Amino acid sequence: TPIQNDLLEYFSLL
Amino acid sequence: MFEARLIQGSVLKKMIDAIKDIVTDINLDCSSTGISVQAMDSGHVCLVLIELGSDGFEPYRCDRNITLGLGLKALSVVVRCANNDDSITIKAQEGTDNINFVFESPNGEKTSQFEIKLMDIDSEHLGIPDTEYDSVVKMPSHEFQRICRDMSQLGDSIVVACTKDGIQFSASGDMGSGKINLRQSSLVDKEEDQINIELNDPVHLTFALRYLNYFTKATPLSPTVTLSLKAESPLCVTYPIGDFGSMKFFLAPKIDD
Repeated sequence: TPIQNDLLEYFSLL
Repeated sequence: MFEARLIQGSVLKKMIDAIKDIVTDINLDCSSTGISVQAMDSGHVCLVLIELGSDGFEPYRCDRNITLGLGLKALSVVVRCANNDDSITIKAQEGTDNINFVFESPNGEKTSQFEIKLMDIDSEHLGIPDTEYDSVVKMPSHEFQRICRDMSQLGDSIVVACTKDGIQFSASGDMGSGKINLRQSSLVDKEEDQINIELNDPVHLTFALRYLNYFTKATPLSPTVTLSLKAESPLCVTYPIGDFGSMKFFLAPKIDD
């Protein structure tokens, strides 16, 4: 089953 | 001094209803060009981005950039006191820790004033890269809402696949499985009923339906919604707000373990 990825994997903290 | 009057106050009510299940506090970042809000859910899975241009307000005054931190619970209580056809004016003085809301009926006979204490909200601002999406699908917002609701009866996840044949939504679980296909419309009377599919590359992604169902709470804001998809990237779900703004939701995909 697929697992939920984190948004911070794609967007960087400013 | 910050002052912004929204003639159609109901738009603010709808915006708050659309995000109150995802985030508890928001910062209104106000500048001379308009108001923006960026907020992430506590699990760092989705992000809400609201952008409202100053031209959607009359009058709009923002002497200096100001960030107004608000608890959505209080905001929700206050805006529920406005009638749908009231205008809503937001006012904040520099150096005070309150924000004021003034509701006015269309004939000016009834005015109401409310005050909410501002909060100091530590929010993490994210840089959202400019993305060239593999597929951009515009469809009636009620249709997207219906699909998410129906698919969540079957499973927790939805697979979204765009190909030259159209967009397919599918879900499966213990009970069984389901698939819904949409193809680009050919002849439609109203533009808002149109399904428009731009495809650069076929794309296939899996998302948690729980979040998509939260996003569809924004359906009353707009007759149309746009889904922007790119392989191994967050989904962007956009609801336009009149011709002066938008509410966007970004959702990280589910990935194979």
